Amino acid sequence: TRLKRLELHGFKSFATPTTFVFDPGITAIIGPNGSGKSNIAEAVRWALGEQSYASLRGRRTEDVIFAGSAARAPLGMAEVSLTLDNESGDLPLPFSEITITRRAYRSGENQYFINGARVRLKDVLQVTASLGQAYTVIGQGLVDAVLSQRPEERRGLFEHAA
Amino acid sequence: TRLKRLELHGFKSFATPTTFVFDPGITAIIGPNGSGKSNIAEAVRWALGEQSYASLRGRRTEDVIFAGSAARAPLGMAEVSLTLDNESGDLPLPFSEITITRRAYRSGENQYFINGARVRLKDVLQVTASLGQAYTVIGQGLVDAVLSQRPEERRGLFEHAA
Amino acid sequence: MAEEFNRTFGEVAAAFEATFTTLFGGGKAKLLQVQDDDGATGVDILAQPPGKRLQSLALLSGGERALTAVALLFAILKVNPSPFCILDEVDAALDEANVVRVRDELKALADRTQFVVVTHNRATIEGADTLYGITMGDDGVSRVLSLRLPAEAPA
Amino acid sequence: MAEEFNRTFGEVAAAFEATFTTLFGGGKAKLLQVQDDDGATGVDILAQPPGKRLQSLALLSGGERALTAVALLFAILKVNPSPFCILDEVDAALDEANVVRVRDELKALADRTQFVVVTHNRATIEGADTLYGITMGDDGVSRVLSLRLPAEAPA
Ligand SMILES: Nc1ncnc2c1ncn2[C@@H]1O[C@H](COP(=O)(O)OP(=O)(O)OP(=O)(O)O)[C@@H](O)[C@H]1O
Ligand SMILES: Nc1ncnc2c1ncn2[C@@H]1O[C@H](COP(=O)(O)OP(=O)(O)OP(=O)(O)O)[C@@H](O)[C@H]1O
Ligand SMILES: [Mg+2]
Ligand SMILES: [Mg+2]
Repeated sequence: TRLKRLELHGFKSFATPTTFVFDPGITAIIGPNGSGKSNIAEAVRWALGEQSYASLRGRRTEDVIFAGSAARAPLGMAEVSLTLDNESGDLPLPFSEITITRRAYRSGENQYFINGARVRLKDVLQVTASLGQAYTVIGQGLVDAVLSQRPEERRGLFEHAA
Repeated sequence: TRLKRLELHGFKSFATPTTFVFDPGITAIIGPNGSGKSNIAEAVRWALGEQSYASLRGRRTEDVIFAGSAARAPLGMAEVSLTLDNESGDLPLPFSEITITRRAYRSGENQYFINGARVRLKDVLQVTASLGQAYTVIGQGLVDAVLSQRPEERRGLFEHAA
Repeated sequence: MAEEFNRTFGEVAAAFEATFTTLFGGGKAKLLQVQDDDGATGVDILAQPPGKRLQSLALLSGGERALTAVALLFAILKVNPSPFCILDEVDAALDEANVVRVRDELKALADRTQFVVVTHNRATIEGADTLYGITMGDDGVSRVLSLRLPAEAPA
Repeated sequence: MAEEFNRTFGEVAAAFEATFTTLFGGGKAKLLQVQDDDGATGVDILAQPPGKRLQSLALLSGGERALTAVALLFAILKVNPSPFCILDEVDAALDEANVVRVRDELKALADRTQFVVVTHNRATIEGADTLYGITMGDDGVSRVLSLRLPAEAPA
């Protein structure tokens, strides 16, 4: 399995359709303060089914939808698609490529899709369980959070089966 | 008023007597991770009468005393002296130079001195009140702490009289 | 007390708006007095980086938060200059352009406030008048490595 | 469950000790299983940078904390490689020498785990195979500025 593509449209500061193609190896994302780098990491976490808005620097669904600016009107929807290569068959689905899509509306409604078919959050979480949620995305300023946890809180890091 | 000299002996990683002479303007302190830079900032806060060990990354008096290493025995005392220029007479004492000294022993006892004369913590706090405690030392990782405070917690920043 | 608070507040608020715009190269910021349920006065901070909407502080990026906080600190120092101020890696989250703007503002404030700054940033070091290098020996003891006096060029 | 936990724990503990020593250029670290009052198992982290005593995590410096946490993350990835991992400025508190050591370790792990790293550090950027530049327009919209393909040299 690996990450092939990330597409954002209306997610936080990405008002226009934006596509990232990822190669194997190391991809660096650079840019000035406030340009939107952490929003990209959050988009991945959100697409994988993140339910805690606090960990996305927000309070509710609306906070992830492009809120407009002096020059642009707010959008009504945020959509993020994450495409994973499944040639190895590691993910429990019979497709060689899996695209997980999440959409959210100002009403607060969230929709989930796998390869275009509408699914429930539970289905997304089942597919992504093997990705190792605990350490797939390390947010800004949170690298040493594991050191501040109590010993019993760290168990989760070790329980993720291979 | 300005900072003229800082002398550490036995404070945290400064096991040997160390003196910093400060000029007017900007002094930069550089060095590798773990070399002792933040310990210097904490030494200043400690000499000015800081009572919260948590804000010095410790729990009790002993944590600021050099704890020894593979090659060196622990010390029994920590001492920090901070010399301020008082030519302008801003500080409420009849001296043109004021040295505030704090000593701590493993017993937990703390002693305070001004120009060599033993005083109480209250005396030190009275002298330093006009320095603007709230923003004299900004600790590592704490620059944006003011943004996380509640509105009424920020009053203190404005109440410090000129 | 309230008299004094209001005078200082007004001056700091004005200095904050100006310093924010200098450090961000644009945008707007405001300090507001607010009353909580018990009638106690608090201070609200509003920050609007250039090109963006006025938004909650929680949406600011890591670097924007640090820069906003530095703008407030510098505003307070402009109104009530503290004789000295020690800053421990306040520039850690900043990109190169913002480090330079903070450094320049620091130099402008340095005639009234003496600064001691801990930093890993080359641009900040270049703005310093004096430099101290700290090293940790194999024996776990910190020592002062070198002192560059103002007249000397860096090694 | 306990079987699985113990196997993984043992492997991660061994990998952590090795990775810590690589990243710190010496020193020692350990993971210990501890029982709390209710009998639940927890994991304790002990870290001893080179030349120092074994001490509580609270005494570590900002950079030492980040480096210790990265060593643990890398150890977990060695034992249970996650297909991809996104790191947002994990190198912010590190000095130049430690950034280089982390980058080199990242490159060694990159054949089993795909990394996307947000960074301001030149040394980390130099270790990347692909580069994306992000910019914020005057209209408050983020856009992708450029893509340096592996074959091209940086501008
Ligand atoms: N819902 C939203 N609509 C529009 N813009 C948003 C929304 N949520 C966040 N933003 C914008 O995104 C910006 C923050 O982006 P982000 O945190 O990704 O920056 P960054 O590139 O990581 O910066 P740094 O280097 O400082 O960490 C904020 O300035 C904010 O205005
Ligand atoms: N009481 C003590 N006795 C001996 N050493 C101590 C004591 N307290 C702290 N230290 C040492 O001081 C070191 C931390 O120093 P400090 O936090 O000042 O580093 P720093 O130069 O600020 O590094 P960074 O760039 O990573 O922030 C720790 O490694 C710790 O071992
Ligand atoms: Mg960021
Ligand atoms: Mg430090």
